[in-house]
Amino acid sequence: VLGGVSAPEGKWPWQVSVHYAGFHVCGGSILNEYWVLSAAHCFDRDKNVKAYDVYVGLKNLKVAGNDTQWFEVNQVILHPTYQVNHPIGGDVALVQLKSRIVFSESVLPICLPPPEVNLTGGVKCWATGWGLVSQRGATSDELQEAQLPLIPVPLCQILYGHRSYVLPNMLCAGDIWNRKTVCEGDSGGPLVCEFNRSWLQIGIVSWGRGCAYPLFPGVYARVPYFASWIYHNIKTTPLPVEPMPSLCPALGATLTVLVAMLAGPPVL
Amino acid sequence: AVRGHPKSQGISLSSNWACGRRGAEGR
Repeated sequence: VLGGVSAPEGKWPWQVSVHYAGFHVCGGSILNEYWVLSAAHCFDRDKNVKAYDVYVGLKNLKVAGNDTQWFEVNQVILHPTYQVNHPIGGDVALVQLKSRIVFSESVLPICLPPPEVNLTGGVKCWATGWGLVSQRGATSDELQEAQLPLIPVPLCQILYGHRSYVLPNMLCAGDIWNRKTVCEGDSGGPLVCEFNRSWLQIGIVSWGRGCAYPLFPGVYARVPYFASWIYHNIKTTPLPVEPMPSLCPALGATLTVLVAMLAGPPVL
Repeated sequence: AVRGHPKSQGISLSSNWACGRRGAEGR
């Protein structure tokens, strides 16, 4: 996030960090105990989901707190229109974790907006992430936050030079005057707005022309447009099969027998 | 939601916890 500040502890309890091969690559948001919402382009570099990890309850990338939890990824569902009508269109990914998130004061789910949510009228929206904090490539281990005004799509299309660049299922946000915007590494993270004391996620950080040009605002996947698809997939996709704790003693017994057999021959 | 807070305004995908709330508000 360019032009942001470090977020206070627990202020954005739905924020997640997606790691690839041990490094932060993208953000995401908690939808429920098993599902995280992120950007499709965060996952198309490799089909091997084993290389991805998800962290929740994190404020500093290098410091695990009391509420920090780590998860392996069970499966990733990319939106069927990803890269179909636009190089980065349909940039939505649903990430199913192998085990359930334990919610706490610092780890909580975000709401999806209803498809007809009214985004006019000066709603206050915020973006968060561990992405670049300067145009020179400086990073921050501390989660950054920035309040960003929404920019009407027709204006955003003019700024980007052609209507086809910014589709209706995208939205734009950025503080042109104060040079606040999202940047590389914030992808997949949430753009959230407060409605009647509830926070709804209306955008997923997706793309932009660099981060340093204020007249090219950040472009987000428009979550209300994808809400039905998200809801349907979460409700119809089976949960992962988790190992049952009752199997542990049996495993222990097997190991004991095996060790005994291996230890046996030299005695004979 | 507890502690007198109204139900969340958005679509919740979590059955036991209110979505879009911070800290104790989410319980």
